[in-house]
Amino acid sequence: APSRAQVFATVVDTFLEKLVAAGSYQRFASCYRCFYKLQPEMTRGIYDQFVSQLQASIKEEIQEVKDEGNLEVLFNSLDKIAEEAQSREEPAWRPSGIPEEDVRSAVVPYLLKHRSYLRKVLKEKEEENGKVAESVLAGRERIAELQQLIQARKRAWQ
Amino acid sequence: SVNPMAYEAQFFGFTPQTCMLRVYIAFQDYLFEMMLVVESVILKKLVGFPDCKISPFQIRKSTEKFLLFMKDHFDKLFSKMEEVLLQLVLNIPENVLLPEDKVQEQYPYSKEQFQALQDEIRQLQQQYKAEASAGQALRAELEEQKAVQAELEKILQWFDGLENICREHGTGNFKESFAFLTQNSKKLQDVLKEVEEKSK
Amino acid sequence: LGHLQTSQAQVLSTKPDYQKILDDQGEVLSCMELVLDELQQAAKLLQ
Repeated sequence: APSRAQVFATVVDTFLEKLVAAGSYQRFASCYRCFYKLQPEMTRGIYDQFVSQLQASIKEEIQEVKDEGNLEVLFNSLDKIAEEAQSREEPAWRPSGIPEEDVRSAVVPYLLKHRSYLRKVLKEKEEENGKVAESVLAGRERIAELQQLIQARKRAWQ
Repeated sequence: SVNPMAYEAQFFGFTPQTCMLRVYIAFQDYLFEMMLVVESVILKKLVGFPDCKISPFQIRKSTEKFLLFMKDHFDKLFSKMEEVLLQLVLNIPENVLLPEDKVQEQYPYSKEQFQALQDEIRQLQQQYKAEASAGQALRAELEEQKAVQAELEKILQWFDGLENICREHGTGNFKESFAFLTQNSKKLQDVLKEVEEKSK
Repeated sequence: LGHLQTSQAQVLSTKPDYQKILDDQGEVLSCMELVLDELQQAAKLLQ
């Protein structure tokens, strides 16, 4: 299929052709009949200038719209996106018009990333605390041992 | 009933209708401008033919006649062009999803699912905070243990010192020495008593 | 956060009373003081 840029150019050119065809020299001469009778060559010259100037202005305008809207690039990228979606039949998702609804799915990937990050750091923290807890338990045992030693020494003296 | 073409506006950055309106107005302006230029050129040319009987009014009439005709065709052609462009070029086919919206299909979360995910994240954050404060509490206990351990070891060292004193003074095992000393004192007492009796 | 069950809640909930442990050592020391007093008296007596 022709690309969007080609279709766009063709459609505009066709518009221009048909517009010029509609405003033919015959039509022009018949509207300016009095002047045409007086000066047919001049009439022709003025008409030709009118047509070429009109075409040039319209082409210039179209180019300006293309540049301003970056249309060439957008058309090509839309062609690509549409081509990728060719295999799909059913209508695709569209904004619901309720921003908070639509933003949800856009936020979900970040939330999922955040959730897995939190899970990871929580697991690390639990492991870290496990190690510290082992040291604490060892410290408690050591203190209990020391207490017993002191008690034994005291009893020995007693 | 107008289709706002919002999705196209999201992609192009402008609504296609606005774009077409912009083009229409520009084209129309050109057409009008051109007609005025044509008319002014003809009027200028007529200055060169003083004896011709063509009045500016007649020229204006001709201009309006031609412009009316052109405008009519212009509008018909333009609406055809607009229809084609809005259908084939400036529109996003129904089955097309823009890249930035891929997430909508990857994560079609309902409100409840979204809420559940947020709750889970909140819970995880709370849990992490709790775990972090538990870690702090454990570390604080480690510090406490160091101080307590140092105190207890000091007491044990004190006992060691006590026993060292005994050892330094030849009483390796204090208890035995003390018992030995007590026995000796008793013997001494007995001897003393005997001596006293004999001396009597 | 206290209401949240952390991975080491069990360890944290069985934290000994270190102050009491230190206070108990006071009892040891005063007991030793008694013992040594007695010893001192006994030694004096023996002497």
